[in-house]
Amino acid sequence: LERIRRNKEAALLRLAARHA
Amino acid sequence: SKPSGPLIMGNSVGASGMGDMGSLGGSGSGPTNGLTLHQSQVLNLIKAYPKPEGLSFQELRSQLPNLNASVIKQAVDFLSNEGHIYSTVDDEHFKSTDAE
Repeated sequence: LERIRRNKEAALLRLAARHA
Repeated sequence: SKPSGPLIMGNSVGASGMGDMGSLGGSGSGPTNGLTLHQSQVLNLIKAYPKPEGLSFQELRSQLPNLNASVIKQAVDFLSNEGHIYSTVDDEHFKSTDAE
């Protein structure tokens, strides 16, 4: 489940980058 | 005493209305935020899915029977790439980052 959290964080980073 | 005669035709409207397609590429007024219809459909389903492990690709397919698998796959890839969704237990389960 650590993998899931990392995926989520990576996705959130991508999302943040898109909105930056 | 009727005003006979074809003085008022009214059908000249539209003769110059062609070719006015300039609304593409603007900010857009639709419900999507830069997503295609398919992408936003997929995203909405994933957003609406309550279970913590996320929505599986199989369920996505059964929820969108009018779309073929490769279209859904493309939408998922795009959404994942954009950061809207992410895979969970495996590469076929997705959750949304947008859900607050």
